[in-house]
Parts: sequence; C-alpha cells; structure tokens
Amino acid sequence: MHLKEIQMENFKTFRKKVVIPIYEGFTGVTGPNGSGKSNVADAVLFVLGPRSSKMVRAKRLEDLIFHGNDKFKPANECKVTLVFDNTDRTIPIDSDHVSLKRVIRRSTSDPNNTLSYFYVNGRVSSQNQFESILTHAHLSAEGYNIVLQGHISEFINKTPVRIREEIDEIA
Amino acid sequence: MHLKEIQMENFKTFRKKVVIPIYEGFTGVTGPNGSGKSNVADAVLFVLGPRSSKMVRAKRLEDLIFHGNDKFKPANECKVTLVFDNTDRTIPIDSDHVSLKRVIRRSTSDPNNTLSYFYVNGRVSSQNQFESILTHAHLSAEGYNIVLQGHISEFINKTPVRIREEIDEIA
Amino acid sequence: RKEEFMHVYEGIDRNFKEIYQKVSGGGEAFFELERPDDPLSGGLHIHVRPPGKKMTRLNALSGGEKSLTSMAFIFSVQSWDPSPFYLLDEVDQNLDAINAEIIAKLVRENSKYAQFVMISLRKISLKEAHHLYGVTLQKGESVILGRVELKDVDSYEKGDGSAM
Amino acid sequence: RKEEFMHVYEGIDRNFKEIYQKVSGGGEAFFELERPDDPLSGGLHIHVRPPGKKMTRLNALSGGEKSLTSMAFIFSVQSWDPSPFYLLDEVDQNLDAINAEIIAKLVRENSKYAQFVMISLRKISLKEAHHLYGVTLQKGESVILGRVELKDVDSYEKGDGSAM
Ligand SMILES: Nc1ncnc2c1ncn2[C@@H]1O[C@H](COP(=O)(O)OP(=O)(O)OP(=O)(O)O)[C@@H](O)[C@H]1O
Ligand SMILES: Nc1ncnc2c1ncn2[C@@H]1O[C@H](COP(=O)(O)OP(=O)(O)OP(=O)(O)O)[C@@H](O)[C@H]1O
Ligand SMILES: [Mg+2]
Ligand SMILES: [Mg+2]
Repeated sequence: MHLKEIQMENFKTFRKKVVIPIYEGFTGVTGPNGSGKSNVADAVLFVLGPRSSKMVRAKRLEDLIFHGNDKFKPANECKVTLVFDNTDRTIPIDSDHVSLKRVIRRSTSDPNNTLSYFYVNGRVSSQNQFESILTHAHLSAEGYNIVLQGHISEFINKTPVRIREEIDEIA
Repeated sequence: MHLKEIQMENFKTFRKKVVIPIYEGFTGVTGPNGSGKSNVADAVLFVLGPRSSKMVRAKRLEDLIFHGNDKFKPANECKVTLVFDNTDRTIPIDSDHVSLKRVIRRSTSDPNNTLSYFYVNGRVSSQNQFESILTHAHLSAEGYNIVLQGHISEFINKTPVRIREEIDEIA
Repeated sequence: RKEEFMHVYEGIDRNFKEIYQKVSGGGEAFFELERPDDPLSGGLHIHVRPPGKKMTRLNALSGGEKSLTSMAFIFSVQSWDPSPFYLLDEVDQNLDAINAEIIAKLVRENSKYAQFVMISLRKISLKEAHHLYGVTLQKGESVILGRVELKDVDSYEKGDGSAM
Repeated sequence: RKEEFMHVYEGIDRNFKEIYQKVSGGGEAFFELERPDDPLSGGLHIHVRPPGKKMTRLNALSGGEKSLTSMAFIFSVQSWDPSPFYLLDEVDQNLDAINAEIIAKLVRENSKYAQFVMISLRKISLKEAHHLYGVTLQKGESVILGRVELKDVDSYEKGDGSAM
C-alpha cells in the first residue's frame, strides 16, 4: 500500500483544485517562504488525523478554508483527498484504489460553526470508519512518521515516561 | 563605547583560555554542529545577564564549568571577561577600557553549591555594581539585542500586553 | 506483556545505537530504563555521547546535535513500527552541511521501504531526492510547479519567488 | 507619561511599517493599540500583510514569514532603544535564500551604528560579514579559528568539521 496522490481545493493557500502525484521513493518539496509548503503537510494531517492535536496552526477548523485574496472572495468549504494504492489489500476494502476525502463547510445557519464530512471512495462515511481504516493502514497522525516544521527536537524532549509509553504502544 | 574582546576559560567547551577580538561592523561566526558557537553566546549572556532567565540551557550554574573530556578532568571554576572600549566614557568609570569579569567556582565545602564572583577592571565588585554599569551602557540580556538560537519567533509570540509593556519600558 | 515490551525495546535500542553511531561519525548512544525489573512502571532515558565528548543530558546538546539525535531515534523506531509514508518538514533547519547531507542520504536509503516527502530549503538535502516539486505563490495563491530540476530551483526562487 | 509612550510608540510603528515593507518586498505592517484612548491599560497587536495576501494573525504566518517579521520588529526598536552590541544566533534558520540575503544585508547596513555578531550556518548570510570566525571542535574542546575566508569554510567543515 502506498500514497498515490494528494488532492486539495480551497485548502488554505490552495484555492484552485490541485492534484499532486506522490511517487515511490524520496520526494523533495521546496519553495520560497510563505508559498504553501507546510500547508501541504497540514492537508495530509487534515485527513490522517481528524482528532489529532498536531493541527496546531489553526485555532478553528474554519481557518483552514481559503480566506480570500486580492481577487477572490473567501470560500465556504475546503476539500482534501488522499488516494492510496491498495492492490495489496492492506486496507480491508476490495478495490485497487482507496480514496479518503474530508470536507469542511461553514454552516449556513450558524456562521461560527463548521461541519465536517468524511468520504471513502466517494461514498459518505464517518469519522470512526476513517479512523479504523487509518489504523489498518498503519497511518496515524500521532506516530513518528509526521514531523511538523520546528518540531524535530520534540521527539527527544518528551518525558522519560512518555517515551517508554510510546515504545510500549508499539509492542 | 563598544565591545573589544570576549575572554573565556573553562567555560563549557572552551577549556583553554581563549581571547576573541570583536571588531566594529558585522562579525560572522560559523562552524559545525556542536562545535561551540552557541556556547560563545552563552558566555556573553553569562556576563551581561547575571539574573537573566535567558540562560536556558544550564539547569545549574555549575553546568557551565568545563565538565571534562577524554583527556582532561572537569574544571573547578570558569571565567568569562568582556572588555569594552570606554574612551567616550559611556560607562561612568574613568578609564579607556572597562573589563567585566564573572567567575563561578564549585564550593569546596558543599560540592552542590557554586559561588559567583564579579570583577570590574580586575578589582572585586558585586552583582549590583555589575548591573548598574550594564544599565548605563545600555547593555542588557533582556533587551532586543540578544536573540538565542531557536528564539527568533519569540519576539512576536508575546502577548499584546507584554509587547506594549516593552515599548513602555523604552519610553 | 513485559516480554513483549522488552523484545521491542531491545530491538529499538540496538537500532538506535547503530544508527546514531553512523550519523554522528562514531558517537555512542543507548537507552536506560528507570526500572529494569519492572519496566512498565518507570520511564526510559536516552543517553548520547557525541564523538570526543562526555556523555551528556539531552538538554545540553546543541541545536544540530538534538536534531540529529531525534532523526536517529525516528529511524530506529521505523523498522519496528513501519509506516508506509513519512512527511518531514524542514528537519534539516539546524543541521550543518555535513549533517544535512548525512540525514538526506539516510532518508534516500530508507525510501526503498517507505515513501518519504521532505520539505526543505537546502539544496544539500534536496539533491538526494528522486523527485522534486516546487511550490510558489502567484497572486496570493499556492501553485505547484511539477517535477522541477534542482538547478532550476534558483531561478524560480528569484523569479516570482520572494513570496513573503 | 502617556505622551511619552505615544511618542515612542508612533516612532517605532513608523519604523516597523518602513522596514517591513522593505524586507517583505512590498508587504504592509502596522501596530494597533487595544485601547487607543488609554494605551497603558491595554495591549498592542502587530498586524502584517505579506504581498498579495490578506492581513493575517501572526500565528497563521509561515515559519519564514514569522522570522522575517520578528527581525523587522527588532530593527524597528533599535533606533529608539539603541544597543551598542547585537548577538543573533541562527536567526536565518527558517529563511529561504532570498530572505536570508535580505536580512544579512540589513544587518550589514545596521552594523554601521552598532556591532553585530551573527552565528550562522549559511553562506548566503555569512558572505555579508566584514569579519568571519570559525569555531571547531578538536579533541572535545572548542577552538576558535582566527579570521577565516568564506571559501575556506567548506574545507574546514569537511576536515575536523563533523563535530557531532
Ligand atoms: N485559510 C487560509 N487561506 C489563505 N491563506 C492562508 C490560510 N491559512 C493560512 N494561510 C497563509 O498560508 C501562509 C503560510 O504558508 P506555509 O506555512 O505553508 O508556508 P511555507 O511554504 O511552509 O513557508 P516557510 O518556508 O516559511 O515555512 C501564510 O502566509 C498564511 O497567511
Ligand atoms: N560544561 C560543559 N563542559 C563541556 N562541554 C559542554 C558543557 N556544557 C555543554 N557542553 C557541550 O557543548 C555542546 C554544545 O555546543 P553549542 O550549543 O555551542 O554548539 P553549536 O556550535 O551552537 O552547534 P549548533 O550548530 O548545532 O547549534 C554540547 O555538545 C555539549 O555537550
Ligand atoms: Mg513551512
Ligand atoms: Mg548553536
């Protein structure tokens, strides 16, 4: 199982729908300050870690929706989809591809509230189902596989008990 | 008034006495990871900010004394001297040079305790006298003039009230 | 339960020693359990000794030494708790040119077993990548420049680059 | 007392607008007092708008944008509360090549009025310095290599360099 592509629309600085193919091996991402590199990392976390505390840079979910610029008005919803190659059936779904999509939409009745929607292969799903798929796939936002900007030294700054607990969780 | 040199002996990784001349203008300092660059910054803070909370990397004062390596035993004391050019008499002392030296020594009677000594132009002084000289010279560890490694974003992460207070202190 | 923990613990400890020695050019590292007789009731301390230095508390390490130790720890866990996908955002910020290259080569080696996406501003790291994407800001929106060549990175950074 | 505060406040605000616009290539910045009628009882908010973007909360800025804003703030205070000596430890960690060069040139310009010591791992910053020192580790002790040339920095980093 591996990641095939990241799709974003109206997610932070990514207004237009964009599809980023992810190949096997080592992919480098670079670009000027403020261009949106860490926003791509946030998009991955947005799908992988619905309950994750790692999404530090947004106080509220709605801060993730494109907030407009000199030309375009703020959007009302944003979407991120991660498409996985599942030919080895690591994810217990009988299809070669599995797409996990998360959408948040400003609620029309109460503008301060944002509603979250989850889709698996295009069909409406739930946050719990998302999480059970992610656990099967060994993909979690809380693990050692995602290191946010400026957080590299956090791994060794944890308390001794916390480090032992994390090794215990692996066991 | 300007800084003429930094002298260190048995301060962290600087075992042998070393004198670093500081010229006017822009001085760059570079070198491999762990070579001792930030230890030079700590040495400056050690003199400029006797009460400063910025000395974050040492839990106790004694952590600043050279703790030995494959060849040499741990030292019992460390010294740092900052020598200033005072021809414009910014510091109210009648001499062209003013040297501020701080020494810490492990106490022989109680190994867990470290004693601090302050010297101005070679004569014993006190922490209070140090501080009054530093205030005259507009040199403080708490100001905007010293940015420790990894702390650059702290200046804008302060609370609004704290930022207003700092501007007030300047007024 | 204790046996299971000890089995994983010893495995990761062995990896950590090996990887740290490799990335630090001869340093030493090991784990220490607070309560070896009843590990699950105590914590776990990480000790490292950079080459030529004494064993130090993690807090006393320099910025670059901490980043290197953290990366060694992350890789030592990987073979026990493999994830198919890794995302590293500017983990080379604190590293000097030599250590940045060592980490990037380690990422390239490990990318045989998992996908690695590494965000970086440093050519010394990016040159190890198999594929390279550029991200730039145009009219206040992010645009992904398809697979770019490292030598082009300079020009587009100069161009619409200064996105600040 | 209020007049004194407002005098300094307006001076620093003016500086900050100017310096931020210069370092960001056209962005906008300003201060806002929580209680303009009684400034000493409220706080002070910093607002910035990177070029092409909307005005944002400081927390939403990227790592590099924050570092640039902080440096602009430090320099805007300098002319009101001048210190004879500045020490900057790797303030360019988060900056891309363009912004690192902008900040280094700003340091060089300000070094006419005060002494600046800047610790950095990046040649793009170090090349602006008038004098350059190397620090390296030999047998577990720090050694200062007198005034070095930038072109030599590579060789000693490769030599005894990997001090980790
Ligand atoms: N909802 C949103 N709509 C539009 N723009 C947003 C939104 N949220 C954040 N931003 C913008 O995204 C930018 C930050 O982008 P990001 O952190 O991805 O940059 P980066 O490429 O990682 O830069 P650096 O190299 O400095 O780390 C900020 O300028 C911020 O204003
Ligand atoms: N009292 C001491 N005696 C000897 N060595 C010490 C002492 N205190 C700290 N050290 C060592 O100093 C080293 C850290 O040095 P420093 O932080 O100055 O490195 P640096 O050149 O700034 O590196 P980087 O580029 O990674 O920031 C650590 O390896 C630490 O073990
Ligand atoms: Mg970033
Ligand atoms: Mg340092």
